Amino acid sequence: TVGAVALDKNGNLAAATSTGGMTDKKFGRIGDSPIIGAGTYANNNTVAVSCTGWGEFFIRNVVAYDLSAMMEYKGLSVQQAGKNVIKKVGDMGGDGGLIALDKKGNMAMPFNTEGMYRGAVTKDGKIEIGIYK
Amino acid sequence: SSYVLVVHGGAGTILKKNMTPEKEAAYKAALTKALQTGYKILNSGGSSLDAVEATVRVLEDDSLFNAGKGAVFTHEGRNELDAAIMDGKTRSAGAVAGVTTVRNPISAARAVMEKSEHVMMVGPGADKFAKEAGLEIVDPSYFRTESRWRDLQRILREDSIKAAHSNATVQPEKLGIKNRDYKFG
Repeated sequence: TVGAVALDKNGNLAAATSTGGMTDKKFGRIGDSPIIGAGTYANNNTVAVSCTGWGEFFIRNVVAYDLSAMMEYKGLSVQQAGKNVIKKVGDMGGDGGLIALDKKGNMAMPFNTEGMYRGAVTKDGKIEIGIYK
Repeated sequence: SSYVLVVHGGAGTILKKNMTPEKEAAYKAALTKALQTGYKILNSGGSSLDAVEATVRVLEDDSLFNAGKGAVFTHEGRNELDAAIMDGKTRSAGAVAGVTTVRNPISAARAVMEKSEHVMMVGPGADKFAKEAGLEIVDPSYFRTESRWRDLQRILREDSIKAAHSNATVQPEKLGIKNRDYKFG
């Protein structure tokens, strides 16, 4: 799965996710990536989110929207809300991660599994790349 | 720092133990290219929506990642692609699932958002809509890579060996389908 979240000069957030799904999947199984609120979500009042991981758990936890809701209703930071939603996924037995960018340019990339490929660029054009485990 | 663009390139695609310096360099180069593409749009005053679409298109076109060209195979040996996009300003959203012929599914998702009254389309209907929206259509073989095909064959072989040596029914793990560490993204 690949994804991107962005914040433009007008303060608008956007999120995008694309995937080939899971190897050997059957019966037309669909994961969280194309499901708005589960694997992909954006709201100018809070955050843009793109997820990757074990889709069934991200769907059940409505992860991307849950992260936004924690920021909107509880006033949590993007980092704290990101940490919370990935913990929920992990507590149910799922794994994966997400990227999130809030309206002020703060980002989070929590995960609980190996093989996380991440990249970010700052307003000044500084690029950071990491392969995390 | 104030960030303007963040990307991810998959979960569990390659475990650390299988990562070579050459592979790592290739992944970093691909992610860098994607970030540069999106940043150029943002830095010139373009919209976040244009930036995320263009960024994801770069990753879809790169066979290293499980999206677009290089996607994993289903049990039946097909590449079935899913994508979604959302605009934080209007909360408009578009998504496609199970498409097999549109070269860049993320652009199909955007077309659903902007050129239809719907949010999600699936299967052949979504492919047809993408074609009518003027998006590039390819033969399904465009998405195939040999390494992903070998991954599927290995998994099918392992499953058939297990089935031949056990009468036990495989129980779903917890609330999900059976977990495989080799889920390849």
